[in-house]
Amino acid sequence: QPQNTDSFDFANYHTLEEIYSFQDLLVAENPNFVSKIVIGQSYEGRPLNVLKFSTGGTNRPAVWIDTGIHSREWVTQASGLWFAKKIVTDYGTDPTLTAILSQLDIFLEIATNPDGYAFTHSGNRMWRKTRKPNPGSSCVGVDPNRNWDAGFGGPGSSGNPCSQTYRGPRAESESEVNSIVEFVKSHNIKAFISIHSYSQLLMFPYGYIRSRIKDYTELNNLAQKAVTDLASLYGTSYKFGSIINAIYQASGGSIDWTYSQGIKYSYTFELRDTGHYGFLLPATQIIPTAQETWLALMTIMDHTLKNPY
Amino acid sequence: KVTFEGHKVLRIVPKDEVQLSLIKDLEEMMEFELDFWKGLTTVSNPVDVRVPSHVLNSVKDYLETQNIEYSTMIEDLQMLLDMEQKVMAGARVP
Repeated sequence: QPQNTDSFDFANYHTLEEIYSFQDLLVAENPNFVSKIVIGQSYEGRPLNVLKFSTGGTNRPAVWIDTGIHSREWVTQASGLWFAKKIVTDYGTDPTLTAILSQLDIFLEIATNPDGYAFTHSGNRMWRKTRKPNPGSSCVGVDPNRNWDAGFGGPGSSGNPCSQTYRGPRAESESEVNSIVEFVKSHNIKAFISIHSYSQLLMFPYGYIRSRIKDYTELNNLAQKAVTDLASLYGTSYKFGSIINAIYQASGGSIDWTYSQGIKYSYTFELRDTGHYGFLLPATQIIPTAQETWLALMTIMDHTLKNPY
Repeated sequence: KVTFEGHKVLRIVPKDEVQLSLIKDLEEMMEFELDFWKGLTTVSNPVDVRVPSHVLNSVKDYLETQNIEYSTMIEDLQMLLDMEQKVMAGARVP
């Protein structure tokens, strides 16, 4: 195990235990800036850890970033680790990030579906869902991105426990989802960004209905600027738009719910692959993917700072 | 541990609305056999699907019969997984 986060190998994939120990190291190295909040437990009893980056204040407006809600999307958890270190490294030197953190907190949940992630290492690399058994079915798990109370049960999710997009028995039935819901309800979140892979997309609500959100123009323009900034590093081309227009109808998704809670800057990313590896993106692409994504995240966070609501 | 010897990932590109619905039919017919990595969206947008070896021929027959264009994105998924594991293990060697 690395003795400090400077020697952590960000250019590789890591086990859940290594992610947890990285989080503890980062907190120990930055006691006045980084803290770890356990917002709940997964079905199998693993802690749902959220890193809080804060320069002070109480109940400050905040940005939420989560990675790994679909466990097989390994480049997202790996990028989350890199983001955490980037925040600590750049705070105080990068003027834009320093300005953001002077007024906003950042919450980062790296292993948002820890049971699923552990299972991708131990049992099935292609696992996407949670690991809770479904009564009456031999199939396990719920799609944690169809389990939110936004159009829950609508088209774009499945009622069959064996489906990859099984919505669950009821909205927020999964502790991995309900823990975030309770956390968001009790905090002052102004931007909510959920990171998936793959297909290089930046999307905003809605996914469950075709009608446009009231902030469509602003979020569409911001998405356009974010993907332009992302592409400026390595030329990775992204499409952007509302979920239902950019890909397909998906009901019970996280950012439809966060937007309905009044969190205007609700986005979901689909990171690389550019089309040869899918979920098996080579580790050599982790850092470039994280670096380019960070530019887009900074654009969204900077806009959130400059457009308080 | 589930392994994926012989599983391929096919990239299917629907040319028109008819082919979109034919791929949708395929998805519904074989929902629990096939693993859609990149779902069906619009015409010309590629669909990526992991196909286990035991249904590969029937999927290919279906696509070819319907004249639906496809290519093989990953020849053997398990080989890529083994590579990924090797890289991870290699990184651990002090």
